Amino acid sequence: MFEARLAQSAILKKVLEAVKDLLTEATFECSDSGIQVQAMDNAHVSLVSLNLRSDGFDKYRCDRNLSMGMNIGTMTKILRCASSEDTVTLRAVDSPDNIIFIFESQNKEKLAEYEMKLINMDLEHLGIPETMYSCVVKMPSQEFARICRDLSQFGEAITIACSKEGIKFSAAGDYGNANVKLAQTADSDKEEEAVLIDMQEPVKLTFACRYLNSFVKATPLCAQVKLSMSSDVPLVCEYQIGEIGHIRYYLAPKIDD
Amino acid sequence: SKSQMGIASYFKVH
Repeated sequence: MFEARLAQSAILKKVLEAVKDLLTEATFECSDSGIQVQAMDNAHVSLVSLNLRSDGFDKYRCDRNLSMGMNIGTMTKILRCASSEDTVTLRAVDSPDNIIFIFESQNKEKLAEYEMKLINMDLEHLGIPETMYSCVVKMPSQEFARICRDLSQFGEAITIACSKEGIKFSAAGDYGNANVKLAQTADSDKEEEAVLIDMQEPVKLTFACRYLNSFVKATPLCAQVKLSMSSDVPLVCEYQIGEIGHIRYYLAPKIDD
Repeated sequence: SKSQMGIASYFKVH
């Protein structure tokens, strides 16, 4: 028996919106410690890693480890049927063929059940090594989303250069070029608005806008985003999910031919 | 010009 309940479906709705652009299918691995998803996008350029800890749920029970292959499009459609304030419960038997989503309104007068067929998937797990990053930047997630959107108008890729002075995003294309510099905030009274840079060595890396613009769909999950970068390794773009977990996006850089 | 790397080339596949 697997059962996981969240008092408000809003978190799960936002999580689905944050992955649906990148993933068509994904395996949800459920264990005593929580729910984990690790999946590459179709082009195998980026990797999504989602972790929801069992102690972050209002109720969590997982008698046996389960790997449930889910169609993300269908799951997104089902979550859209829930109101943000509805309680959501995920339920499956051991060795399940399907999973049930149960939405209950706050006043308990409406109860909706949606059953979704599970899919068989080959489980290919990538081992992500522990990495000490040269630059770790924390910045407002809305600002990051805005910069990605704005610079995407100029080119297909954004170059991120990080130094002690700050972080610079730039894009160049046929019509011109653009760059946005953010300095580290002097006083971080408002934690949510702070730009914090932890730099060991300066880095300069280039990434495809397409993927960055998919990652920023996670913006509603968290006021701050953490960008971890080292030369010649994938960018990690991380959003905390309340007190329950996090979503990390890994993106392979573009390199000189 | 730059070419796009794949993510699996950085991480071990299990």
